[in-house]
Amino acid sequence: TTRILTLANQKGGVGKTTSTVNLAAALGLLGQQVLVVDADPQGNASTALGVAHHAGVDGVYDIVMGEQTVADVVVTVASPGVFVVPATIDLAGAEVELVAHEDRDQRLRRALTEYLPHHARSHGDLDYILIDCPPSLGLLTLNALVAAREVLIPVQCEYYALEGLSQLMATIERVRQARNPTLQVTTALLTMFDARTRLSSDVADEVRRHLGAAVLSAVIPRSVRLSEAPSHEQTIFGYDPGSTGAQAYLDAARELAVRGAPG
Amino acid sequence: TTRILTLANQKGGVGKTTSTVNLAAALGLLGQQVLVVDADPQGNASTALGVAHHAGVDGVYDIVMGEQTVADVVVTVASPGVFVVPATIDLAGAEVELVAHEDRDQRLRRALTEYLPHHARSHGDLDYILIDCPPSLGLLTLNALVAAREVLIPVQCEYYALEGLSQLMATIERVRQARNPTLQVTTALLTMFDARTRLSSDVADEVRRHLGAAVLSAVIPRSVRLSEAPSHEQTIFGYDPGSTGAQAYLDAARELAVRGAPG
Ligand SMILES: Nc1ncnc2c1ncn2[C@@H]1O[C@H](COP(=O)(O)OP(=O)(O)OP(=O)(O)O)[C@@H](O)[C@H]1O
Ligand SMILES: Nc1ncnc2c1ncn2[C@@H]1O[C@H](COP(=O)(O)OP(=O)(O)OP(=O)(O)O)[C@@H](O)[C@H]1O
Ligand SMILES: [Mg+2]
Ligand SMILES: [Mg+2]
Repeated sequence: TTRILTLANQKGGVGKTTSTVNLAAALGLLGQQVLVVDADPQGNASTALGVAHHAGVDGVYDIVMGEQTVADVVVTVASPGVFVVPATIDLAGAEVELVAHEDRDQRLRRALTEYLPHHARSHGDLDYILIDCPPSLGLLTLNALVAAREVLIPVQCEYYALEGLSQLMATIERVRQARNPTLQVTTALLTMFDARTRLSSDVADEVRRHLGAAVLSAVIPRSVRLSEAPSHEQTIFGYDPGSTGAQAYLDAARELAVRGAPG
Repeated sequence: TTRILTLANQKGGVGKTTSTVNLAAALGLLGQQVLVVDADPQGNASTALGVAHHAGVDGVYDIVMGEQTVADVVVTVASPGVFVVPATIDLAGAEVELVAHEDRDQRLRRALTEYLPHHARSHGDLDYILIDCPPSLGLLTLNALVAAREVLIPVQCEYYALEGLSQLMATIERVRQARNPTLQVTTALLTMFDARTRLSSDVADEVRRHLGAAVLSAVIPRSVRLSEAPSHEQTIFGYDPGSTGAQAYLDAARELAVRGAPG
């Protein structure tokens, strides 16, 4: 069955988008079919994958407002095996616009469930859905947590990374109990690891103490090439496939695939 | 009169907290009196300044809920001239709890206006208020924009930095027209500038093209010492006063002070 992972962390700038985009591309290179859902109104994942997302483009906003289906808006990109549902800026208004709707946090789940058979008919089985979240625990992240079966937490190897983890875990637990009993934190990915500093390894040790076996052994190093790739609207594999960043995301994707879905 | 600046940018991890904390400390070293308001439920600014902010501590939450005044909760810290109103995790619930209140976006402004004479009586004139925001444009950032007279935008020298600027400017313009006609984007501060990469200088040039004279000539370099300081609950001036990061924040604070408040 399709693995649905939400990349969530309300701490900003920890590598949610960079991980969504490059894990998706890496899984595509490993022969998997991956749908990327950009649930951040900033649309950074859409940019990195070269997908238009100016106002007027149909995307996640139109889906959660019930005006379009995923099949209507999904696009393919240069990366093999990768499909994208873009985010547009009007998505920033969804939280306020849906406040009166009882089912406001279940709209993405419903839309993705409806899409799966549609995708299977046209492209064969979808192996992964990766949902990129904004840096908050509002309605968009809630929709992603309700829709997902797994949570992948990108954790930057910096001091503040630890402060937000307990709030994130508490929110996930609330969603599990109230809306989505299958939801589990299956994966954590250490990002922007700087081998030259003690801070990085101290934080990495601390994260492994907190999250245990969920933490992938593949660690993403801090690498300028990773931050340059989006300015060329490319994943790291299109921009610099021989770089340490590309190798690390390939290792992480392979480890994620080999571990398999929970139970 | 007291300058009130909100450090806002919905892009995550761009240096809002690091700039709030270290500009406040630098202004304190320049003989100014500065109040730091931590409006981010993560409480990273409270941590960096060594202020307790576990559940139960009184802070911004109690202020916006009308249960405490700023005078009740403000604390002094090791940095000379710096006062802090901490954030606690219950602040994450304020947005939902205040949704029915007409004046929900004016509570911080009212509390700060009430506090100013109180501070003058006990400590002499307050020169600056710096408000640290979460990485979103929700109720907490809205409260900060309504309370402020100036906006200081920290802009990370990375590609995604440019994408969010127009949304931020549009939000600021909406607040100016609807709630706070004195609000102006007076300052932008380039952060995490990495002189070894072309990306940093390309982004810096682009930001100067967009924001013109608002951009401080002082630029904050990427420096591991800046990211290590909070793990010791110190500002850069307590942790490594001779570092490039400390020098840069001192230069930025001096430039901010010399420029003075808008007309
Ligand atoms: N391993 C890395 N090495 C160097 N730079 C990185 C790395 N991963 C991400 N970056 C850069 O760091 C910044 C933050 O990463 P990214 O935008 O992916 O984080 P995010 O968690 O999605 O942020 P937000 O909270 O705003 O959504 C970006 O400019 C990105 O290009
Ligand atoms: N100039 C710098 N050089 C190196 N690291 C930095 C610098 N400025 C900030 N950092 C580190 O980068 C990370 C992001 O910075 P910070 O938390 O201040 O950003 P923020 O905008 O407040 O994030 P959020 O959006 O989560 O509130 C932190 O781990 C911080 O220690
Ligand atoms: Mg992102
Ligand atoms: Mg912050």
